[in-house]
Amino acid sequence: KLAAVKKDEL
Amino acid sequence: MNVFRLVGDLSHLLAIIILLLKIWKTRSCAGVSGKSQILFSLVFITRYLDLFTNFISVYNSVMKIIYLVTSLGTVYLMYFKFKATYDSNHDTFRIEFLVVPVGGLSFLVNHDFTPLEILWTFSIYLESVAILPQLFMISKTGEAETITSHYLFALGSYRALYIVNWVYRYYTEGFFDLIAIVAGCVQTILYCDFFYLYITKVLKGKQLKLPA
Repeated sequence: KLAAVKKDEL
Repeated sequence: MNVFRLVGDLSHLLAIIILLLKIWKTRSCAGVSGKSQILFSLVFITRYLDLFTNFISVYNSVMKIIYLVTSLGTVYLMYFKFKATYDSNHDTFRIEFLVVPVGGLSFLVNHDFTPLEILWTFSIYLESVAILPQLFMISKTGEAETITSHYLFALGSYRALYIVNWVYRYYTEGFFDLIAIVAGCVQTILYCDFFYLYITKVLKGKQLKLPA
């Protein structure tokens, strides 16, 4: 598992 | 938002519009891989499942809807309305060789083992190889219409611009998403030989012909 990142890109 | 990502999104939108107009105006999808278009629709569907649950901005939501509608519309035009002009003899790439490994990898390498996250990861990995049926079809026919090469140039440029966006975001806000970055680099590398041909040939007014 990699660090969760915010999904603000298309 | 930064200028690299904005220009990248507009380049992506331009590519989709070019293809849609090419098929609609010429009433023909000759030279276009329907399999790649199916994969792109699958990419958008699995990536934008959070369209109604995770509001980012008006721009984000509007673009997601446009991508979904235009990609499904393109598949509809190719497999229904202008089915007679679909060149299935040259569009023979086995997309199960893409979907299955990508599906497996999205279970193994992801940010979080939840359905939404695994589907997003699947979408990111799938997008990086979704153009292969199209590039394979061009290598089989040995050439591409000029309008199709403009489509591919805009499509390839979008993810190349996203790489610049990720570098920018890393240095300005420390943000980076390794999955998106690695997949984006693979995706852009697949276009390299096309970019070379496009710049050396199409921009000089010649037709795109692959060395047989």
